[in-house]
Amino acid sequence: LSPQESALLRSLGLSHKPSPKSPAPVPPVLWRIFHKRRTLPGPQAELESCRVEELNVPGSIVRVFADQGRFLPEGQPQGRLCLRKLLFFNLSALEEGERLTMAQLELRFHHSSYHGPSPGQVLELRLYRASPRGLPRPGRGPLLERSFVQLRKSLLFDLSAALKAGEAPARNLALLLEISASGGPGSPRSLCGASDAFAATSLLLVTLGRQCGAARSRR
Amino acid sequence: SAPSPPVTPSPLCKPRRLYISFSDVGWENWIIAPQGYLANYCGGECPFPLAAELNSTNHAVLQTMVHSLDPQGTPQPCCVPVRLSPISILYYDNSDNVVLRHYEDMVVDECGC
Repeated sequence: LSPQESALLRSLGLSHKPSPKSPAPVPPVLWRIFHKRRTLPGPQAELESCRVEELNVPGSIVRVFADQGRFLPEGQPQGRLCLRKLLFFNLSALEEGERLTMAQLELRFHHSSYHGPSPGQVLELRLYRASPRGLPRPGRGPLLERSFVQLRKSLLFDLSAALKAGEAPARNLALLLEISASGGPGSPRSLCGASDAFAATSLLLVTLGRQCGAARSRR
Repeated sequence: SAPSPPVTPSPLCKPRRLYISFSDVGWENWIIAPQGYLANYCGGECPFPLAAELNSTNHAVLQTMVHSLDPQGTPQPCCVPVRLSPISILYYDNSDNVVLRHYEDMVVDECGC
């Protein structure tokens, strides 16, 4: 890189020039925030520079991290357990001095489940803190538990409190996701139909960059 | 799009048009949007007497007066940005995450002496 390019990248908070290898599609929510900000007149854009109106939280950087985990154990889950997956997010892109204000986990399925489990049956979803190898943290209950009669194409979970918004997040985040079916007659495997449509997971983090802390005098 | 200031060929201190194209600097494969933006820059004279619309500081008024008396010894005041706007950039970072980041002071809206 030329010295000028290095200096410019540093001023934009980047240590070196990114070279995306498998770029994911841009989540629609980021497009909405981006286009909304572009329509704001200069002074108003300035006022909202440290706030994400769309998500109603303070923030100047919104990142969407792709899940780098794997299914556990390898092969088909057994019994009433429909899905067991390690979710692993590499958060090393976060810089020193950034303050977390929002963490939202999204589970995406290939399609909504129109015919959920049989009457009286529900799908139960549990999320645990885990070690990077997928072992649940001993002695810790689930971060969250939900029951669903039908699964929608996209499920959003607010993990801000769990990740203690306001503190600097760790270099990575490992979670254990379990989806199981309970109640009602029928074979356990048939109960899991809806969760077989599991597609992908991503983590959206909103942080306040250093520029939002420093008050600067203006002429 | 950033408002485009009235850019006329006046010799006075004013915003001058400058469009930054990210593909010109070879960043088009990791910056998703925008492809470029109107950054502008300040240029022009700060002559004595300083006109009110030149957004001048009291010191600049003094300096132009001294410059008019001793042009060799004291230069004119500088023409610099006095009001800037932020922009947001959508890009892929080094871990292929999608990032929407707000950068302050990226567009020159007004200049002053």
